[in-house]
Amino acid sequence: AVRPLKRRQPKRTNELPHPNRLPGIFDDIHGASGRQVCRRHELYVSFQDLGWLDWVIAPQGYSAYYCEGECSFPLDSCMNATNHAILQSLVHLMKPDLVPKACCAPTKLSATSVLYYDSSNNVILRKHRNMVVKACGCH
Amino acid sequence: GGGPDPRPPPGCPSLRLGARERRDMQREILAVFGLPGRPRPRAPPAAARLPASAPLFMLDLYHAMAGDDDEDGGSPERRLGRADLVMSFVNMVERDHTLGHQEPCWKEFRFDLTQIPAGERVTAAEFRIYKAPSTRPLNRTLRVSMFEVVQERSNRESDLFFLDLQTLRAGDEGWLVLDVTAASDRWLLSRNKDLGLHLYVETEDGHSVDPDLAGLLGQRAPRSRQPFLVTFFRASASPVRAPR
Repeated sequence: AVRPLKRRQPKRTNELPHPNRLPGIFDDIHGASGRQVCRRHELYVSFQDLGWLDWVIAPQGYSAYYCEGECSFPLDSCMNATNHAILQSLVHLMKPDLVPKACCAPTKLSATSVLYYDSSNNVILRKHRNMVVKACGCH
Repeated sequence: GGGPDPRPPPGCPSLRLGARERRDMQREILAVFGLPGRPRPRAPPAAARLPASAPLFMLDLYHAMAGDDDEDGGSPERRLGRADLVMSFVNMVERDHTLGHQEPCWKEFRFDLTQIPAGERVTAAEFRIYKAPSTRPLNRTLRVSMFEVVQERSNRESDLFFLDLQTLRAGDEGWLVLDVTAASDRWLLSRNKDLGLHLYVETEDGHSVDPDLAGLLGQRAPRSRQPFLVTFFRASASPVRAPR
C-alpha cells in the first residue's frame, strides 16, 4: 500500500492570527475590533458643579481630557506608541493570556492655574502641573 | 467623559451622589489640587467681589500665567519667574507716624503672614502702593524708601533693615512697586510673626515728607487703590500625594 504522503505540518510561523489590516489615518477611528483606537477625549472638571464658585475667582472649571481606546494595533500610523508598547502588543497577540495589551495613557501633560480666596481673604494664584492631558498614546 | 453634558447611556442607572459622597469627592479633588480644604472667605462673597486692588492685580497675573500654562508655549519673558504659587496679602494694619511734626515721619504697615504655606520657597515679593498726584506743590523729585522692622525697641526707634528705594516725581500717578524680597528670609524663620514695613518719603535735599501729602494712598483709599503685598513662591518639593 502506498503510504500516504505525510501531510506537511504547517510551519509554525509568527504570522498574526487575524487579518492585520491596520486602520490607516484616513479610516474611521474604530479599530478592527469595532472599539475606538487610543485617543484623547473631552473631560470637563466644573468648579460650578463642585460648588466652589464662592471662593474660586477663576476659572469656572477646566478641560482636563482623558485617554481611552484600543492599543490593539500600535503600528497604526495615527497612534503614537512607544517601541515597548509595540513589542508588548505583538507579544500579547502571540500570548494573549500571559501578556496584557499596552494601555492608552497620556503622553503629554500641561498645567492649569486656579485663582481663589483663602480663609483670610488673601487672594492666591496656584499653578498645578500635570492637570491637563495634551496627547495620548500607548504605553 | 464625552461632550459638555455627558448623559449616561440609556438603560444604565444614572449615578446620583449623595451629599456625603459629594463631599468626599470634593475633598479628593481638593487634595489633587493641593488645597488645604474648602476655605470660607470671611467677607460675604458680594463684598469680597468688589473690585479690590489685590484681586484685580491677581486676575491679570492669572491671565498671564494661564497663557504660560502650556509648558512648551508662553514666551519666556511672560513667565512669572517659574512661580507656581502667588499670594497677595490684604490683611494689613497701617499706622501713621506723622504726628507732632517730628522728623522723620513714616507709615508703618503690618501684614499677617500666618497663611504662608510650609515647604514653599519665596522667589520674589513686592509691596504695591498707589501714588496719586501730590496735593501740595512739593519740589519735583521724591525718594521713597522701604525698611523691614527687624526688632521693636520700647525706648528708641525700631531696628530696621533696608529693602528698597524708588525715586519718583511729585506729579506722578500709578502703582509704585517696592521690592521686599530681601525680607522673606526672616519670614520663613519666624513664621508665627507678622511682617512690619516702614515707608519713608523725603525730598532731594533730605527733608522728610508725610507720605499722605506726597500722594501715597493707604488703607483709607478706595478698595481698588489700597496697598497690598504680593509674594511669588516656587514649591521646593513637588507636593507628592501620600499613597492611599
